[in-house]
Amino acid sequence: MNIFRLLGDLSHLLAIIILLLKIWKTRSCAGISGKSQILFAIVYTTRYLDLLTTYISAYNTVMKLVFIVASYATVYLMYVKFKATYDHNHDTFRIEFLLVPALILALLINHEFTVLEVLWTFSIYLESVAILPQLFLVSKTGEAESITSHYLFALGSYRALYLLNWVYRYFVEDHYELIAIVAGVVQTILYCDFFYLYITKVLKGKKLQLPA
Amino acid sequence: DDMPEPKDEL
Repeated sequence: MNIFRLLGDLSHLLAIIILLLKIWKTRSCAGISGKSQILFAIVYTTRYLDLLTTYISAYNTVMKLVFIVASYATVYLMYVKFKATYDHNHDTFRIEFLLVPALILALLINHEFTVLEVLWTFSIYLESVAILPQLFLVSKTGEAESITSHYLFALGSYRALYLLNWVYRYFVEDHYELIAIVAGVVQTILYCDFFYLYITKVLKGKKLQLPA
Repeated sequence: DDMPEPKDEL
């Protein structure tokens, strides 16, 4: 473990908590893409199957369980409890266009052709594009509540911090995981536009408005 | 080839 990965995991945890609190407190999931949340639930389910086979550490196990439970709780809140506030008119990104390519790529490019390894690889590829429906929704509505932009900033920062973790592990532990690195770079690049808007606008107290 | 080391990252 290193400081970059710890900060990354905490940023990830913060994002998930911000989102759950936003939906629970405002009793509304307006401005949130349910499709992205479904993709995240699939990402954690396919990535953390090794909970059943290998024990790494208490931290690792607890965080995996928190991510899985929180992602399904968010999907439940959006599609069941606060279904009436779900913005299905704008949340129209075709997630099959993300799921199918990620699965095909995982079958073609992986470290080992076993169920666990292919599903882990699938989850890595899927996670790199899972935010697209959310970014698509924000671009369609042209704006985002500030709490939603804080959620996105924390979520985008988590994988950006993981990039620093991978640099650290390469130089210090002579360890690297190329599939995760390439996917993590793609994932972080997708946030660049949002990061720019967040730093230039939201941090100055303005609302996140996308140029129409 | 050797078994890929267990995934210790989240």
